[in-house]
Amino acid sequence: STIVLIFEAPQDFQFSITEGQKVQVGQELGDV
Amino acid sequence: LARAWAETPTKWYPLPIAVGALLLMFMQYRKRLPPREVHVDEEGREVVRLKGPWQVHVLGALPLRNLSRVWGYLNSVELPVWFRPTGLRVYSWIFGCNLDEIEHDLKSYKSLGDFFYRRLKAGARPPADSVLVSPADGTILHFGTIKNRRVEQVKGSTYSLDALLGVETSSSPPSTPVHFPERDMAELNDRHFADINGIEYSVQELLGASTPSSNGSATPARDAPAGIPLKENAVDSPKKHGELVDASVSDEQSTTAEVAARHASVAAEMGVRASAKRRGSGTEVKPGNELFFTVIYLAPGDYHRFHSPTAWVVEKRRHFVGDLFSVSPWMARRLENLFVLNERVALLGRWKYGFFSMVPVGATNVGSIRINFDQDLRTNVGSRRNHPTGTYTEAVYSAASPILDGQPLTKAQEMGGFCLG
Repeated sequence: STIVLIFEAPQDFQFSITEGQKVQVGQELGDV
Repeated sequence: LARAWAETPTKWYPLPIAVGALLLMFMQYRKRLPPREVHVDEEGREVVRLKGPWQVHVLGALPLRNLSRVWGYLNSVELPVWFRPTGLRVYSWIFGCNLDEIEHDLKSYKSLGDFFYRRLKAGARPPADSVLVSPADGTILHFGTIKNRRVEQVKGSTYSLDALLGVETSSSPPSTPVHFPERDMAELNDRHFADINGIEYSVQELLGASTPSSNGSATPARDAPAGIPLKENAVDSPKKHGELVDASVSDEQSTTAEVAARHASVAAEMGVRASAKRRGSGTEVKPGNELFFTVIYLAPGDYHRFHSPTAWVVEKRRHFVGDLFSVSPWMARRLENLFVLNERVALLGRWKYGFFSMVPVGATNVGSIRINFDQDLRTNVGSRRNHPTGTYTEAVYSAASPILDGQPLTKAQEMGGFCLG
């Protein structure tokens, strides 16, 4: 199963993840 | 072997000129091919087709939806109590489940499907202090910005944003409203007013007036008119209705005060003045903004409930009936349009920066998607033939909160999950 998130955000939005990284519920994905 | 490797002389032969010329012609031909072949219908919308190497065509010929249902049935078979600890420990060892964080004793899980949809102990996943958090346990497959309304599946392979989320058409029938359970407003008195950004709202304003339907069923919709290519307006079978209510986290089980507080919290987070009465989950971005995406893959051993990734309001859901291919990274690299072909539930709404959507995509082993606040949603039922790729059923959640015009969700609030089969 997969979850796709699509969202609008200011251009300075920064992801704090890398491809292949294991994440858990509630872990930061990004911030403005 | 060592001697042969070291001592065998290398002899070079000139390739025939014709072979070299053919190779050059082939390379030139490949270069001149358009970067991506797109088939469109008479209205200019992309028609999604199965594309990929022979392996995906072989998989496409299999009855994946039927296999998924058989898999679900097998995993719902009740296990003898004496076998559960051993059997579930073996399963956990194979798929890497962390048994230290599960909520209940292993003996309490009646079947493998029950264990698969397990809960975690309270506080096992504290949410981070950032605007966007992970909705699930899993692996980041890909992330980035969306250019020209195309989402990158893997490097060099994209799919259409409109095909993933669906588009409004002028000929579309109205959406089906989802009714929410009647609440006892007498539970609250005049003190229960929410002060949101300097404006006071009563609980009734936040939660809406009681609806005549208290069982949570959607209003039966009329048949979709002929000739609508992208949207249906049918309601799924109401059978197994009660099974889809999530016992401890759904709004139906919370007290009115708790729900009102949650709604007020989301309203305050989003700035209700700006968002109130602003309908429409369009993907057009405001100046200074961009569209971003991220894809999270849940492996079979992962915790399979999903939570709200931010404080947002879900205005509508679109249920796309589709195939149930595996969504493993191996498949994502080979099958183009994988996420557009598979069955999925697109939840569309808005957060404080504008448009927001979350799309749980099913797979062969997990064809069933549950949304806690949507008791009418039925996935992995019916025939795939009756639902051409791109068609969907739509429901709106405006009855959940008239002020917010949708279902408010706080950050990290549990909102549903994937079930086996």
